[in-house]
Amino acid sequence: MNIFRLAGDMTHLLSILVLLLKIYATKSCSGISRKTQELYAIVFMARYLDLFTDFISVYNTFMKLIFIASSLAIVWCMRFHPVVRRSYDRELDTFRYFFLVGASFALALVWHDKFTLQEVFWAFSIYLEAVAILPQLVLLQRSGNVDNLTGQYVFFLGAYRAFYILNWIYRYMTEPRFTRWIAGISGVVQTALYADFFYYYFISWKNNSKLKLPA
Amino acid sequence: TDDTGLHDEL
Repeated sequence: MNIFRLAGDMTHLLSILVLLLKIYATKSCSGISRKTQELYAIVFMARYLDLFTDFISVYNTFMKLIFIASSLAIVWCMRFHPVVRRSYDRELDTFRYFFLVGASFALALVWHDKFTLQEVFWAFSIYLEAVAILPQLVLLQRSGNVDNLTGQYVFFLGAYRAFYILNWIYRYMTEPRFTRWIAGISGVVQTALYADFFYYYFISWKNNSKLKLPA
Repeated sequence: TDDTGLHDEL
């Protein structure tokens, strides 16, 4: 574990806490894409198939359980919680994410570390996570002004993978034979997708104005 | 996966 990876994991955890706070405090999920939340639930379940077979550390197991449980809880809230589900922007959250799932799985069948069920699903989860934010970014563009907690959620979610890129660079420089091409290339693509969001987020922070993404 | 074949990152 290095400081970049710890910062990445803590930023990821923070993004989830901010989202839970928004939903709990406002009893609303307006501005949140349920599709992105569902994609993340798939990402975590596909990535952590080794949850019960490989023990890395208490920290690793604990965080995996947190990520799986929180993503499923958020999807449940947005679908079934009697108050929260009413604020879901159903007519705006229309990204056809089936293609994202299909393309990611097809790519995983071609490009993986080893051709085993666990490794193909791991690669699938890496590719799917890279594009999972797309429905959320499209929803932000369509829904005009963005409330602060939603903006912070997306910001931390994008920032965490940027920390992971620093982590991979650090490990590449300090550990012999360390390579993470699948995660590294996907991580760069994932972070790049946030580029314009980061730009408008910075502008809104600098001008102390409301975050607004151009349609 | 590192040489133990495990994914040590989240």
